[in-house]
Amino acid sequence: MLELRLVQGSLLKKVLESIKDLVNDANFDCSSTGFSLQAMDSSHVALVSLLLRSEGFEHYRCDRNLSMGMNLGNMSKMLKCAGNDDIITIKADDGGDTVTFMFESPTQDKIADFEMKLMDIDSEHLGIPDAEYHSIVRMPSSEFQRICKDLSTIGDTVVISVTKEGVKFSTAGDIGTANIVLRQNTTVDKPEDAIVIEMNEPVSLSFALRYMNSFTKATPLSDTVTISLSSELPVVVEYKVAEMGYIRYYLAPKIEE
Amino acid sequence: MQRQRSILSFFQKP
Repeated sequence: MLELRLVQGSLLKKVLESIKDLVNDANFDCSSTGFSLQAMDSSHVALVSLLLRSEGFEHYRCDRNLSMGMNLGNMSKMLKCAGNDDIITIKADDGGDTVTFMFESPTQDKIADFEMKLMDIDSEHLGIPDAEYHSIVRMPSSEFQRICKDLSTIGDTVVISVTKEGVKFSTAGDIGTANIVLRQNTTVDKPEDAIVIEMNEPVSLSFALRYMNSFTKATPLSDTVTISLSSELPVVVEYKVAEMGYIRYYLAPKIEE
Repeated sequence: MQRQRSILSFFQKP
């Protein structure tokens, strides 16, 4: 039996909005560690890894490891029926073919049950090796979203380069080119507004903007985003989910033929 | 010309 009670139900709503356009169907895995998901997009270019640690739930009961196949579009439809202030409880029986989402209003005067059919999904967990990244950039998530949106009106590929000068986002298209340079800036009133560039080695990589834009759907989850880059490795774009976990997006680079 | 690499060329199946 599984029963997970999340007081800040809006987090789960935001998590779904962050992944449903990238992945259609995925297995949610439940263990003593937490509620997690690893899934690739249909073209196998990007991978999303979600972890919501068990300590982040007000009540967390997971008697045995359980993998629940869900259509994320349908799950999103159901979670949209929860209010932003609602407490969300996820319930399932071992070996059952449904999952129940229970929504409680903060004043307990409205309680709703939505039962969703589970599906069998063949998926294999990929091993993600630990890596030392050449450069790590932390910046406001809204700024990253703005840059990806702006550049995608000009081109379809972004080159992200980190040097001692800063981090440069470049694109080129039929109408022209664009370059946006951010310099390290830690003299800000609020720490979440800082731009922190940790460069061990300079790096320059090309990525499809379509995917980057899709990752920025996670912007409402976190004020900051961390972008980890190494030559010859997928970029990692990470958003923290409150104090309880993260969404990490991995995107394979484009290479010169 | 640029070619999009697959995530599967970096991360391995178990």
